[in-house]
Amino acid sequence: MFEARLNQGAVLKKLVDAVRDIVSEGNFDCNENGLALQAMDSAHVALVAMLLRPDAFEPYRCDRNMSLGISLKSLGTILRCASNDDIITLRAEDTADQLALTFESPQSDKVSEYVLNLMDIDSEHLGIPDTSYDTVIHMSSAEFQRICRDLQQLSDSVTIDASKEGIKFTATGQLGSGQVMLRQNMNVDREEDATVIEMQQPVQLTFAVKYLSMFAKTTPLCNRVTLCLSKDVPLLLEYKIDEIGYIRYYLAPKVDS
Amino acid sequence: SGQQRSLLSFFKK
Repeated sequence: MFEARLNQGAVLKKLVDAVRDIVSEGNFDCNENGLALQAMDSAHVALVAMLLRPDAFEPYRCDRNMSLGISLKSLGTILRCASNDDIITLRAEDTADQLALTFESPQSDKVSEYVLNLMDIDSEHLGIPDTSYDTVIHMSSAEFQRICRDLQQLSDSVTIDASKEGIKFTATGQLGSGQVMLRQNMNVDREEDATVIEMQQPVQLTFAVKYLSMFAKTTPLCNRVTLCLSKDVPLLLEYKIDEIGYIRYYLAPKVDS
Repeated sequence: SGQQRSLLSFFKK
């Protein structure tokens, strides 16, 4: 039996909204470490790895390890029936081919029950090596989203260039080019707006901005984002979900042309 | 600009 009751139901709604454009389906692994999903996009360019730890839930019960094959589109459809302040409970029997979802209003005066049919999904679980990155950037997630949105107008690729001067995002296309330079700044009114750069060595990588923009849809979940860059290694973009979990995105770089 | 690499060339199955 798997049962997990999430007080902040909106977290699950936002989480599914964030990843459903990138991965259409995936196996949600339920075990003592929490509820986890690792899934690649169909082009094998990007990978989503998310975790909600057991302490995200009250209660969290998982009698044995289970893997729930879920269509993110279908789950998103059902979650739209939940209000933002609803408490969401997920429930599945050990051998079930369905996931039960209960949405409970804060005062328990409205309780809705939905059932999602599960799928058999053959998914490859990738081993992600531990990496010490050349440059790590902590910044406002809204600012990152803005930069992706702006530069996507110019090109399908964005080059991120970390140097002593700061972090430079560049896009060059048919109409011209654009660049945005971010410098370390911890002297801000709101802590969430600070830009912190930890640079071991300079690095320059080019990425498909379409994916960066899709990752940035996670912004409503977290006002900070961390970018981890190393030469010839996929980008790691991490959004922490309070103290209860995270969404990490990995994106393969483009080869210089 | 640039050729897109696959994640499978970086991460082990």
